[in-house]
Amino acid sequence: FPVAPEKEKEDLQFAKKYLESFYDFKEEKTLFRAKDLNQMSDKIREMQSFFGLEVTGELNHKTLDIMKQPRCGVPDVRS
Amino acid sequence: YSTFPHTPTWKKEDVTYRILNYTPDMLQADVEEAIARAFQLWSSVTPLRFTRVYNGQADIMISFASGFHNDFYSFDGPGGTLAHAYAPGSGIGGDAHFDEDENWTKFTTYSGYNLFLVAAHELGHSLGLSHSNVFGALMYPTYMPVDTRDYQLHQDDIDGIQALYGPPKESSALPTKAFPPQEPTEMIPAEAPTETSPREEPTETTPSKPPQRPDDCDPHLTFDAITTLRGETLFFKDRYVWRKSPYFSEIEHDTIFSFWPSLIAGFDAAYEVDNKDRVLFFKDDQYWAVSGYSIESGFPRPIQNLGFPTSVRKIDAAAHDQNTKRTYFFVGNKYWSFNENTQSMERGYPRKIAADFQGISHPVNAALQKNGYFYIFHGSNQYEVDIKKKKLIRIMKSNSWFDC
Repeated sequence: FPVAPEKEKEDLQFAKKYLESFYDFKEEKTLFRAKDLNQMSDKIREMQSFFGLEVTGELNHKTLDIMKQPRCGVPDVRS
Repeated sequence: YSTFPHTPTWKKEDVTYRILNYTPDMLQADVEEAIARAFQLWSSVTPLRFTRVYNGQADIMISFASGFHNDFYSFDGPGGTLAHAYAPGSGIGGDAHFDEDENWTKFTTYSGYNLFLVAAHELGHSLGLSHSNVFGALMYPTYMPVDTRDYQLHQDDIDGIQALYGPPKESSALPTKAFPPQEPTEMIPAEAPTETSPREEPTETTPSKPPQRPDDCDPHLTFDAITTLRGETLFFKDRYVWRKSPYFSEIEHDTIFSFWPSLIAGFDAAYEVDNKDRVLFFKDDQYWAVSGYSIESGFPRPIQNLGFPTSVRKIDAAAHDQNTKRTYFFVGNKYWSFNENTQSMERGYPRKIAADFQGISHPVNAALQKNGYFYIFHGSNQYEVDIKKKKLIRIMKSNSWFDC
């Protein structure tokens, strides 16, 4: 089911923080927004692969559901 | 399983721990027991021994804290991050922190987090394991409310920790030292004899060796239950699952826990109602309904709900006939026929198995419906039966499905 725009922004923020905490995502402020999203999409792919989800790079419901599950604070991957 | 970069481990077998403070959610004794049990999980599969100390610096310092607590990883209030721990090392190395904003519980409930389960996971980090991507492993990153009464480490966890420390030395599988509490001392000397007060023998000790899975082609192999599931066929024995799938040629070996962590192993019967994408599992006088991985709410339910008399305390096997929408339940020397459309037992049952299924011995261990035939398993034999005519076609070994 399509997600409401405001909720979408909130979810994006949540996902960003999750990927920073557990997947070593570093948001580099660049001029090209598209590049930002690419970097994040890479990290989403990494997280989807780790949890055995379908690897799409998109912040879909299943991905978000897993991000919202209570979990351990140790990162899943680290540089 | 995975380890931390540079694979840090404790370079000794005697590791100390200290509980710095407690959560008000639980009795102090329950906190201590949960943590000691968590350590016991790991000591039972490695040469490691864990000694509790009450003063000074221990290798593993355990504490409860909220929000910012003097390290770089502040906690985040209820939910989200529950706890974290540091890889083996000096100072903060090995330490485990638990988010006090969570509701910590002694047993698995849906309103809190089982401290034993979370502590066991964090101590895996304290000993050098990182996260595992094997669903069902203790070191899987997300919390999974499972029944912890006879909790056993997943094989992946055992492989991981033994890659770091090796298996236990035969005689070393002793309970954790200093359990129950002893007089506070500065440090309990490593060579102190193991003392367990007669007052509190450890009652729940994880067996150091989970029973092994029988070989696929063991001629005496029998099954507890068998069912189809979304085009695959699952064979159950104790906690093990043999999975035959059209998608891959080999038999895959799993555990019930890895698919349905909250179901207890040792099913009596199972069958799929394929048009509802639903499999029912039976154990003793209860049954559960699952759809894929998820267990339908409102289960388990008593088997009497299906129409069995109270005298029936368990069923031996079940198989569903997709054509007639009837499910046959085998109990002792009799069988029942259940109408899935009306959700009721048919009149005139139970009938004697021998009356309608000539040549088939009882009790029936498991039953399967596939390709228009029933396969009825008794011991290490299975009987292929033409469902319409209820006519015995041939007898095969129970594990003939495994291409032995």
